[in-house]
Amino acid sequence: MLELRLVQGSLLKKVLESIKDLVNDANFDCSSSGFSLQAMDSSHVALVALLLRSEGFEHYRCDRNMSMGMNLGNMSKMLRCAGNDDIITIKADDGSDTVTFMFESPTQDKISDFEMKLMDIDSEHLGIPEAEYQSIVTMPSAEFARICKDLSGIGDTVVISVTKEGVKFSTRGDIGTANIVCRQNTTVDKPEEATVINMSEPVSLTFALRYMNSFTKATTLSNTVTISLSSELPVVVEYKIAEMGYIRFYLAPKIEE
Amino acid sequence: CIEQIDLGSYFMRF
Repeated sequence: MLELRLVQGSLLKKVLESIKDLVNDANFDCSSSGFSLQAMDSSHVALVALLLRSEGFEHYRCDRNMSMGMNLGNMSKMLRCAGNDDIITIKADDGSDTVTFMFESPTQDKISDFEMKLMDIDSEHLGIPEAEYQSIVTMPSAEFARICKDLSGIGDTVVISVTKEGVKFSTRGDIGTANIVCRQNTTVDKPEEATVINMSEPVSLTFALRYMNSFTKATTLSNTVTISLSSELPVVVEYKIAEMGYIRFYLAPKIEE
Repeated sequence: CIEQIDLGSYFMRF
């Protein structure tokens, strides 16, 4: 038996909107510690890892570990029927081939339930080692989204270079080139407006902008984004989800042959 | 020529 009650249901709506175009089908894993997902995109270039800790739910019951295969497009269709202020409860019985989403309006005058068919997904689980990153950039998520969108009008790839002075986003295409430098800026009024660079070594890596743009759909989940880079590793683009957990996108770089 | 690397080459597969 599984029953998870999330008062801030809009978080789950936003999570789905941010990953449904990257991954078609995924297994949601439920354990006593939380509700999580790990899935790769169909080309095995990007991976999304989601964690919603059990403490973030108003009510969290998960009698035994469960893995529920869901089509994210269908799940998103159902969650779109929930109001932004609604409380969302996810329910499933042991061994059942369906999951139920229940939506309650804040005033309790409207209660809906949607039952969705589960599916068997033979997904490949990757072990992600803990790593020390050479450069970690934290910046306003809206600024990062703006940069990715702007650059994708000019080129297909972005070179992200981090030095002590700042982080540079560069692209080139048929019409020309573009460079955007964001300097470390910790003297802003609000901490979420700061650009903070923690660098042990300068790093420069190339990534497909199509994926970066897809990751920025999670911008609504957090005011800030953290980009962790190392020359030997995929980049990690992380959005914290309130007090509950995170959504992390891993993207393998493009390498000059 | 710039080649896209596969994620599996970085992470352990289970």
